[in-house]
Amino acid sequence: TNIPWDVTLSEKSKYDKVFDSLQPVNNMLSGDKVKPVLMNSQLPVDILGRIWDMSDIDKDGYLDRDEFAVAMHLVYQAREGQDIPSIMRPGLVPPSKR
Amino acid sequence: QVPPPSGSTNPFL
Repeated sequence: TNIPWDVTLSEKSKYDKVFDSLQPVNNMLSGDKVKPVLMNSQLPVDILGRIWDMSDIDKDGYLDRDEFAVAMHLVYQAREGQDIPSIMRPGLVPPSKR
Repeated sequence: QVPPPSGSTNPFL
């Protein structure tokens, strides 16, 4: 539980701005709102599907602020050519959900 | 929150 979150503070503040710009309802974004943002990355849809599965930790079909940051973090990693992990690394889990 | 009607929670499937 003392493992630092992979999402750095500067990343988080950048992703929070995007999150807020998408007009979250009850601090949550539906798949309909997140999908076009992730599609903008030009990554293959199967990769984006895996990123969604990793990010929607409670599997409720919505991303909260921390889950959205995980999704964006993985998108940027994939864009840099890094593999999407097949299992949730401890460092990827937001501290609020450990 | 209402779950999506498709049954899948993944919008990319």
